[in-house]
Amino acid sequence: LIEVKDLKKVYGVEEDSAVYALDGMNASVDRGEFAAIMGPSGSGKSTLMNILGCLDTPSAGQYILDGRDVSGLSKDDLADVRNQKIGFIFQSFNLLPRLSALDNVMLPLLYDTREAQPQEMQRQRAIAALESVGLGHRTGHHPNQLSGGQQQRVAIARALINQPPLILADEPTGNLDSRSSVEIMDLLHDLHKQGATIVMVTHEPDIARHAGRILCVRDGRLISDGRGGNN
Amino acid sequence: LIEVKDLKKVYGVEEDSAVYALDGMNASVDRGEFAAIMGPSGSGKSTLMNILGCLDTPSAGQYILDGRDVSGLSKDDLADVRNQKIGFIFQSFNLLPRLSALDNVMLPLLYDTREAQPQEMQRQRAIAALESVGLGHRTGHHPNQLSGGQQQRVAIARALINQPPLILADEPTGNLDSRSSVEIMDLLHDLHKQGATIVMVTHEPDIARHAGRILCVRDGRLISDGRGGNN
Ligand SMILES: Nc1ncnc2c1ncn2[C@@H]1O[C@H](COP(=O)(O)OP(=O)(O)OP(=O)(O)O)[C@@H](O)[C@H]1O
Ligand SMILES: Nc1ncnc2c1ncn2[C@@H]1O[C@H](COP(=O)(O)OP(=O)(O)OP(=O)(O)O)[C@@H](O)[C@H]1O
Ligand SMILES: [Mg+2]
Ligand SMILES: [Mg+2]
Repeated sequence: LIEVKDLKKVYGVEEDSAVYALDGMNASVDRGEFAAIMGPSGSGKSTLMNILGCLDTPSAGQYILDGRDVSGLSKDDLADVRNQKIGFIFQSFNLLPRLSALDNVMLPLLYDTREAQPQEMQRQRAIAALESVGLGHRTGHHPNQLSGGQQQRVAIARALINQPPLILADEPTGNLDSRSSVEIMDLLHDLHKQGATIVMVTHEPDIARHAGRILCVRDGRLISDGRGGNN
Repeated sequence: LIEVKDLKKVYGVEEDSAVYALDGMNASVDRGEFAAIMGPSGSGKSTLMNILGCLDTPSAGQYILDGRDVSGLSKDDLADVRNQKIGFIFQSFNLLPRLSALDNVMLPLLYDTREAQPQEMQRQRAIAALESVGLGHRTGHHPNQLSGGQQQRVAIARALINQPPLILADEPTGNLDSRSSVEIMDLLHDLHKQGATIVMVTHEPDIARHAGRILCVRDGRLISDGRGGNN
């Protein structure tokens, strides 16, 4: 489903000292796989995820998604891919502050250019999505009226509401206690069993063990790629 | 150093369904202690920390800091307490987006109403603070040019630069890999050995074990308070 070839991402900051956030990465992920990405802070994990999520473009190299070179896609195609094919759980949530939890979760449904469902049906789906992350009692709260872990769970519900075939999760349990983490991992496992492909960044080994494969990143490069554990 | 008596915090949202973020909390922390707070997502930990940090006021109950009832302090007194006595590491970092990492870390020095040091000396202290969290090579970057864990470390450097006697850390390692987490915990231990009082919220048991005491919170109340482990 995913193939990256010699992927590079360079930033030029501080008197032209170039920062290679990605420094030649090669990897592929099969449809239906559950892969974890680990690595030190600043090693390029979120940068890679942003490119996989079609939110950013590489400085060099290729990203082939579902057989198509993403650099060849139009802006509209990319928007549809992001809305329909990919569910992105951001490391810093990226909720809209002026919308309630419910409206934040409904956004992917509103932007879906495929046949639109009636508003009431969308609303029910959003309520169900929030209930699945334990937030049925917080639908009307705005992000600044929610705890850190609650905001993270709203971001998770929003990413999963369209049942996307590819889930990109960047530190999905970073702000969650162990019981909420278990609930979220169970949710991801259910989706995986139903056929979703999952790529998950985590710095917690116990969470990474849920995946069938762990890719280790360092200084913008892949340094190990192992299958084992659950699969 | 810290005493909270029957502390309550109520929010009224969603058709007047009152949310008791804190529902009658009693606790005290001695000078020089290192205490961890654990509990489920949404149980009131950050709400408590905001009150301890003089950033929020309770709906009922008392907060006595260093022998003084905080509700009796003037706005200026509170600003001085926050600047000189307390170092706050926020769960969501709260960095100023238009300032570089260096300028973000320097802010507490600029706001210090005690004798001001020369600009160059403040700058050197800020550089040293960033080096102590492994970010000496990122001083000029702005928050949106930093990884999640790097932003967290800038927030840590900023909280600690004034060497405050009370450190309030809300999930300080939530976005850090294990090696960076170890470095941050070592830093906190050094400050603790030098006499700082530390109250740290974490959902990771391995991190909580660094403290001499673990307080467990649930639904806005203290449900257990145990000493053991390191002390
Ligand atoms: N401004 C607000 N209005 C209404 N409810 C609020 C507000 N702020 C917080 N809450 C509620 O208060 C409760 C406690 O929030 P708090 O942020 O203290 O939790 P927490 O223990 O820090 O959680 P986490 O581990 O997820 O960070 C939550 O249920 C939250 O929804
Ligand atoms: N816009 C930018 N300009 C300059 N450098 C950047 C920019 N964005 C990211 N970087 C740098 O790229 C590197 C990789 O960042 P990235 O966010 O991918 O790290 P990460 O592996 O996700 O880290 P973490 O585990 O801390 O979240 C970092 O060293 C960061 O400072
Ligand atoms: Mg990241
Ligand atoms: Mg919190």
